[in-house]
Amino acid sequence: SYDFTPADSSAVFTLSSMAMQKRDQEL
Amino acid sequence: GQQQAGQPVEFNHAINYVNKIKNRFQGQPEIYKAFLEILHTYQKEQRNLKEGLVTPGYKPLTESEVYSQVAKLFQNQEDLLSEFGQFLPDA
Repeated sequence: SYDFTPADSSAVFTLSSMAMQKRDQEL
Repeated sequence: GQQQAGQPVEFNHAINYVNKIKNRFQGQPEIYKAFLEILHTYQKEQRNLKEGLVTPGYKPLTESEVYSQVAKLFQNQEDLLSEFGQFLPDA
């Protein structure tokens, strides 16, 4: 289990939205 | 809005990656903090761009600038840097 702070979660959100953008570009 | 529902693969990858960085820089919290700050700035600017809140003369961070800032932070952590590149739209 992970112990994430709100700042950690915000980084996760940013990274996953970047990765989704990347995937959309590659389609 | 154009908000997408969380995509499990990307989301899980991001969770694992953030957790890895947090663990790796446990002894250097300022590096981890700086990493969070870079992402936060990027996210804020992307949001502003989408909402048309553009300050004249102000150039938002590009993906390659984000990458080079992170590269400076992760100087001796090639694996973390190359994994970071996997998240960036056009690094």
